[in-house]
Amino acid sequence: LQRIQRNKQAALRRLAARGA
Amino acid sequence: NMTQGSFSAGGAPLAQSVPARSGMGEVGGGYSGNSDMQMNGLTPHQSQVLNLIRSYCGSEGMSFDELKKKLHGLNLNTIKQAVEFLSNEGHIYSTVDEDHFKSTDAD
Repeated sequence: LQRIQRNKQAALRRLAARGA
Repeated sequence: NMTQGSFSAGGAPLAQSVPARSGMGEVGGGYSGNSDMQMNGLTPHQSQVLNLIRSYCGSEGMSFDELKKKLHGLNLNTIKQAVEFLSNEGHIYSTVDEDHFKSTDAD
């Protein structure tokens, strides 16, 4: 379950990095 | 008795007609004719997949299998690619395993 949170955080970072 | 300046009144029409459209910037309205018509940067398939994952509200996200079922008639590879793309972009992320996905913007 921690992994899921990590995945989510990573995804959110990716999204932010795209400038969305 | 010379009245002065009486000729100044109705001369040239005011040159300041208000433009009919004030610039409500029509940004990005022009789609360049891509072979794969895109909306907001996603292909139709990609946004379809994203919408499905978004609309799904289970704790562990939508499984690839479910996605496949809902998008029956869609090539499995296409779905896979869309999922991959969306996850690369950060729109979705995998949850319990690499086959379950949730979207980042709808919890």
